[in-house]
Amino acid sequence: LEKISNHDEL
Amino acid sequence: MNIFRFAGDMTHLISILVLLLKIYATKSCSGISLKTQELYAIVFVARYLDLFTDFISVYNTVMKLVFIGCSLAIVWCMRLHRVVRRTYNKDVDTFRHYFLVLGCFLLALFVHEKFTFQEVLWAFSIYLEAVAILPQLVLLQRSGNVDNLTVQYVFFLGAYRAFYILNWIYRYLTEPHFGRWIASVAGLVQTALYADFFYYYFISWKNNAKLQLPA
Repeated sequence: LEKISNHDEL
Repeated sequence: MNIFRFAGDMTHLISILVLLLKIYATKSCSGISLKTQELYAIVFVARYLDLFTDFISVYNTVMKLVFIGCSLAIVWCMRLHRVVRRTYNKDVDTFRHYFLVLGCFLLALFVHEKFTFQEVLWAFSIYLEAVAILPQLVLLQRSGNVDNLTVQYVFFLGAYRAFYILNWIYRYLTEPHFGRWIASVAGLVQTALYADFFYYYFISWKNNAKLQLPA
């Protein structure tokens, strides 16, 4: 499951 | 995760694999800017500091490790590999990239999301990535026509950032609180830097000629 963090992009 | 971002990550991965393939297959790094590769290694190390602190997803962690590993491997290859390093032509790779590092770091000190160590380095890595291609583009212009793999490398890098812009538009439209201005603005600047390269790439592809960049 993906945690929505502010920097969830690469 | 949306299709634009996934496509962007995949084209980014392809660009790095194309570069590794070129260096490994031809045992040569002619036409490649070591300075751009060093800047990318700094970008990934500075951005993925949260690798061990924030777990976002398996995909995210694996891709970060791949990007850091490949970018360091490319720099190692170009600097230390006994065969490849001899093909590095440092007198055409003359861009003073340390000014880019300094400028981006100073900008990150003033423009960031939060004034914390990790956030300032994150903003620094975003700014640095936007300009990291400059030494490579200067080298391409200086060396005139270049081999296809290097051209494809730059093309996939540009495509990755263009997909990310579509991703930011998509997320802006679908996620209420989404506001990632630092990355979006820097990403636009980065894609604009590629624009002229894309133009000449398209022209050469249309005329089925080798890429000729204006000196």
